[in-house]
Amino acid sequence: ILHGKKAAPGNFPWQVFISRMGRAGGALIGEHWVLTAAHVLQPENEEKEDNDPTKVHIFMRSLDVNQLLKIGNYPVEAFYVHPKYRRGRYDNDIALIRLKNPVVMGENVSPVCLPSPEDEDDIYQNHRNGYVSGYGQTENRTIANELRYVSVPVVSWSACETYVNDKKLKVKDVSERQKYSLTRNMFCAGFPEESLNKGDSCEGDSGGAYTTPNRQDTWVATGLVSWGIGCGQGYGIYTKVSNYLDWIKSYTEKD
Amino acid sequence: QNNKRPLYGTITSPNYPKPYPNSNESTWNITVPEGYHISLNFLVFDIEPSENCYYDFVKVMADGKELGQFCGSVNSLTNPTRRQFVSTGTQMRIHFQSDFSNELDGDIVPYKGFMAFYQAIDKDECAPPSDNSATWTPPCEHVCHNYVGGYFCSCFPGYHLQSDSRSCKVECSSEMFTEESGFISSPGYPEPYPPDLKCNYSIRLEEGLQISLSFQKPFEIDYHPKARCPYDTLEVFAGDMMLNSFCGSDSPGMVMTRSHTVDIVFETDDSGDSKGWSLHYTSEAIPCPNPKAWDKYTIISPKQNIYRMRDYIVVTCQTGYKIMEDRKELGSFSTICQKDGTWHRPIPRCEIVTCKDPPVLTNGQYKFLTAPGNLEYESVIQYHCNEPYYKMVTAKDSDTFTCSAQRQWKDESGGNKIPLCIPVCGKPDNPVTNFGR
Repeated sequence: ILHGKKAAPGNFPWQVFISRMGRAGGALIGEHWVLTAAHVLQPENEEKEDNDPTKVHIFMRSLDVNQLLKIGNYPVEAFYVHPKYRRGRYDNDIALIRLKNPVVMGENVSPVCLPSPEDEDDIYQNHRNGYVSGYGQTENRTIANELRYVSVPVVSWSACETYVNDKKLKVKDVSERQKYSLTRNMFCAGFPEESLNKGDSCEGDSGGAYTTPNRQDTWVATGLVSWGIGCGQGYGIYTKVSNYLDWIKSYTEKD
Repeated sequence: QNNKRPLYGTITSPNYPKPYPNSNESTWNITVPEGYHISLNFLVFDIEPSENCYYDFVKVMADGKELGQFCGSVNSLTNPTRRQFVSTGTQMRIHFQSDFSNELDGDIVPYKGFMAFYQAIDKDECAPPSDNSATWTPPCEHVCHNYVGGYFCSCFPGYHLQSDSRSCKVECSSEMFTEESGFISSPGYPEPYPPDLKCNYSIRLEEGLQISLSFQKPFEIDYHPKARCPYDTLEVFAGDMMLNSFCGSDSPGMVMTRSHTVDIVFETDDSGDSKGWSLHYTSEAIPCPNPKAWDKYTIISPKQNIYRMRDYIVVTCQTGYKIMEDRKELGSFSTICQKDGTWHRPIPRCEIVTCKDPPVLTNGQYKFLTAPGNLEYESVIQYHCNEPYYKMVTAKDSDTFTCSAQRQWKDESGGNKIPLCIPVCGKPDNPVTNFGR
């Protein structure tokens, strides 16, 4: 998290620390389910797809990474990457992790809600503020061992598209350019002022939730940290969770 | 003249209805089976009249006697059409005879002859003869029963019909009674009993029954005022023990034997004219003590004032209670009144049922709304979820469960599914806030 603040206990109790190839984030959405980005589980730089759930380590209950590691991980039973996700691209960058044992909720751990269709007009509107948190890289290019968060506003899809296309034009490598594709399964959040020290999510925050308190003051997982062109140099791009409600429920509602 | 003729028929003079021939003699023998006699009527009669019916005539004979010799026409005094001839026995003979001519003042007169109808009539063998003949002996010694074509005899109670099917004799040395109630009397009662009797009336009933004898009036057995029953005696035995012996004219009334085997021995000497005795015996089983419930939760059915042998009762408990016998729970209970007047099993107790510990609610707990820790029938618990992190989801909006008679915790709708505690989402304990503007 760039230019963010240290989270206080109880600010983001759904925050999950995921350790696999590197560190990443996730959002607790139920006693058995963690929502994260697909590229956290099937990263582009992995030689071949590895679906071994035991290699996914899940931590919760603290805001401190060292403390989290001491508490121990929550064993993973299985994970489910969205079937339309392709490694190296970020469309459908969403996955579900099923924990072997139910999480007991409390002050330091409780789930975030999924957005309802009624929330959509509110939480994805231009300039609507949301919060993103994580243990990823900070503005000092250090990793955060304590949970940090920052408030960033949603950016209109057209503004984001313009921004992405501008950046794309400057990329010569064809395969690299393919990654610069914005889809309707994404939304952008951040600040347009490139020169200012502005908040953004960054490497290590992937899969963490971009959350918004809705009109009922209930916090919903509006997006998942997905990708961006650098950090703090424009908008961050997030997976639009509301597009995947049916897919998510097809797993979670079996419980 | 054929014995196999039907039991009725007609007889006509020769050539009837044409005039009968001269110089004719005809005879008809009518025979009917034993038990019947014969009735004969002349329907048509036209025979040459003569003094004393000397020329032509019809003669009727039965029972070895001549019943009459007849001639003439319809209006003559010797015409038999107004008479009915009845035989005592089973045979009748009709004899017809005509002389050489039928003339009157030189003219030939045609006489039609006769037609007679006969039939067999049942003989009442039991009835004395109408002529009061002194030699008649009744066909039965006691009772005569007539039927068409015969009769049979029967005897007064206590007597047996002998092999001659007529005479009756007392046979009472081994009379057996096995019904639970009945009547017994001296032979011929209330007529005087015969001499030299040695009767034994045995009543044998199921063990557990007690026989009572109720002597009826008149009660009359030869006695002597100064000696105890020197002539005739009536002795009552219960099992092997003699209860009493009786004579005289005072009825013993009711005799309770308290036994299921009773023998009544009646012995008479060779004389006397007493009417004898009769009794009605009944039996009752020994009653069992009235069953008493140990507590108000015990239900005993059926309710009776008295319970006797073979009566049985069923014990159930009120809802929420269980039947306990020697610390063992029973699914059902019944007990039967035995022949010795005891119940074959004692009445059990009813104990309140208890439920197991209520199901544990994950991420929640229950508390007792009734006495804490009491798991008995009708105890009530209420579930709660660990708020604010969990909220309750119930099947039918009921978080309260009661220990049911079936020993299960049931909600108000009778369901036994406990609520679920599901996590509350999107409500952080400490949402981020910005104080600086």
